[in-house]
Amino acid sequence: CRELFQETFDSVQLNFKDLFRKCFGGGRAELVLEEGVDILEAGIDIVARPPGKKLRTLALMSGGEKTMTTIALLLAIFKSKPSPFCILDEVDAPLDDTNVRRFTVLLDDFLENTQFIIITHNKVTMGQADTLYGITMEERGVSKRVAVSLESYDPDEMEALATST
Amino acid sequence: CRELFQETFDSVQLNFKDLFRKCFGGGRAELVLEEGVDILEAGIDIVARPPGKKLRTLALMSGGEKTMTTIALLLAIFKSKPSPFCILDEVDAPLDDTNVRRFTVLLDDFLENTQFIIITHNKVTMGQADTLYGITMEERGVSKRVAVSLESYDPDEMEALATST
Amino acid sequence: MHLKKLELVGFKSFADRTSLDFKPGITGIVGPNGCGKSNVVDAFKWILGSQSAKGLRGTEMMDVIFGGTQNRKPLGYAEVTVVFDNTDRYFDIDFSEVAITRRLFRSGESEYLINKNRCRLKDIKNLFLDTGFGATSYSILEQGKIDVLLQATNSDRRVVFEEAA
Amino acid sequence: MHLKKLELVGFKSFADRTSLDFKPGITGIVGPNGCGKSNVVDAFKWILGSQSAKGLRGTEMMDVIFGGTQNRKPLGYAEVTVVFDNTDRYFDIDFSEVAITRRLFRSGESEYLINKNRCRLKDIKNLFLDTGFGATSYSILEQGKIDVLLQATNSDRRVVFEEAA
Ligand SMILES: Nc1ncnc2c1ncn2[C@@H]1O[C@H](COP(=O)(O)OP(=O)(O)OP(=O)(O)O)[C@@H](O)[C@H]1O
Ligand SMILES: Nc1ncnc2c1ncn2[C@@H]1O[C@H](COP(=O)(O)OP(=O)(O)OP(=O)(O)O)[C@@H](O)[C@H]1O
Ligand SMILES: [Mg+2]
Ligand SMILES: [Mg+2]
Repeated sequence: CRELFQETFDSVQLNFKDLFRKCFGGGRAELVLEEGVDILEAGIDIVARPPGKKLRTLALMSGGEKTMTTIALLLAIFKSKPSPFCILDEVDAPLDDTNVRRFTVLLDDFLENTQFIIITHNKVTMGQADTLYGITMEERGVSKRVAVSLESYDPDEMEALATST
Repeated sequence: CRELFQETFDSVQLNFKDLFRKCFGGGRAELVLEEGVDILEAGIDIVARPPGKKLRTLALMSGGEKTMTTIALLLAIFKSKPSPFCILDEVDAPLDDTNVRRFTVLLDDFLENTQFIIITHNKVTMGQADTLYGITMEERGVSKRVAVSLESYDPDEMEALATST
Repeated sequence: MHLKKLELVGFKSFADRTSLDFKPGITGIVGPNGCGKSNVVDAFKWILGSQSAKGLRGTEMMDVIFGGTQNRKPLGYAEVTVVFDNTDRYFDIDFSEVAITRRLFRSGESEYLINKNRCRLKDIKNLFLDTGFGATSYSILEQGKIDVLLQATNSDRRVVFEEAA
Repeated sequence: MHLKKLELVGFKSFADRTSLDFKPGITGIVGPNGCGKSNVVDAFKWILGSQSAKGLRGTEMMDVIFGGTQNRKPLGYAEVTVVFDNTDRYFDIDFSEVAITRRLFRSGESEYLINKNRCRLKDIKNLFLDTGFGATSYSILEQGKIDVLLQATNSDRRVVFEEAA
């Protein structure tokens, strides 16, 4: 059990360092096991430094930086132990356009093993979807699936559908 | 002191009912003082029902519905006791385009007494600003103010400025 | 193994039978605020065995059953089915398609089915054991909770690593 | 009374003297992730008297002093000044312009000034008393904390009402 945990930790560590650099276009990040404690009990610390900046606590990072760090960690775990599917509910809400693009580009490396279901209001993210579903309420309070194609997707039209009832 | 609190509560209550209807295009909301407790100790409950839906707990509301309810309550307090300025940091992140527009239209009623400082990535919200400032890092890790005009605002250009260093 | 379909009826705001077909790659889900997108995520958590009402944003498990609108009566039960392609026998069961169904009746009675045969919750949990996804797993990032992995204490974070090991 | 200007030097990521002029209406602040927009909000909380390092996303108050980058040395102090137009004598002080300055040195020493005259923190807090805005007031909604008003317990929520009364 100890070997298995150490092996997983080392593999996620390697992936996290790599994916963090991809998320931020540089910088460094790593996972640190608590010292002096049995590996089966030790806590895991995250150390992350965006490019060009000094090392500071995670709490001082911005909303967008924290989200990108979390995405890098999540995908690092996925790389070590692929999961057949992954559901992301508006993770792109705090991101600027550049980071949204970096995030969606990163997903490309995972599409072989993993299906992604992504809920979003962001047009750049929608553009990356292979299939797009709309969920609206033509009858107030009752959800309904509607067909949506990216070219024709007009949030106002869908919202008008929903609020008109 | 009791009269003052009751007076404020009643006034915020009236405003909240009105502003919630404006935020949602209908529905009902109210504030409920805890029963059987001295008014100076009583807690304040929020009851909110979006249009066409049944009354449910706040926790069952969606991310966007909760944000709009909070905005209605905040502005209701502002209406009762105007504050000279108000700072909103990416409150529009969970909102769809229709709700962003409703939110920015609501602010118009408050511009006489209150200056708003709004941090946003949303182009619809930016469009409502009278003055627009850009904050970027031409030198990594060092914030700098840059002039931005809405017509010429190009997030990619600003981000390219920031990430190129 | 891949995810083929999710079907909901009477689950939260999905009063009418609604199904979503999934293909490999990225599936985007879009739509106005409050229309039921995150309820789809809750449906996944529920069908994967979640027993926590709070984790589904409710106060009791009954909250997942369609509670009616101003124009519709509440329904008597909630049902969700998820269908996986199992040609690669990823699941330790000799079917090339695995359909898992969960039902909850207003009476409080629950039903679980694998390929239309009644089973226990334990059987479903056993099916998912070792796959990396289950109700609490790291493969679902809920709305507004993206930073949970960063904010977790070091020992909580370990749990995610142990799941991946 | 209205807000005229905010000036920062050595405060968080604002190593160089930066000033933002404010006019009536809505001022928008835009820019890439991690560039310092929310640090401006922290500057407002700090100048209005906030004594909580955690409330400014740090672990100790020293965290507000510019800590350097890979290419710049840390600075020795942080300074923020906010300037109000007081022609209507909104503040109980006989000046038509009120400039409030706060400084913190690495030595741990703090300085507070009103119109360039040294004063105590208490004097600044007294100036803001009864105005509806101060460090903890309802007129600042921080990033990611929009739902705090909804999630607060009923008795915590009262506090906001008492402030408005
Ligand atoms: N048991 C139930 N019966 C009927 N409606 C329900 C039930 N449980 C929740 N709802 C409704 O579902 C709605 C929330 O849906 P959901 O959270 O999925 O929205 P969303 O599409 O994710 O919106 P957003 O973009 O704002 O996040 C609420 O309005 C709530 O009243
Ligand atoms: N004392 C300090 N010295 C130098 N830099 C600091 C200091 N304190 C915080 N920072 C830096 O400020 C940055 C965060 O800035 P801020 O939170 O204002 O970003 P933001 O523009 O709001 O971004 P987002 O759009 O992602 O919310 C972090 O990268 C952090 O390292
Ligand atoms: Mg949602
Ligand atoms: Mg920010």
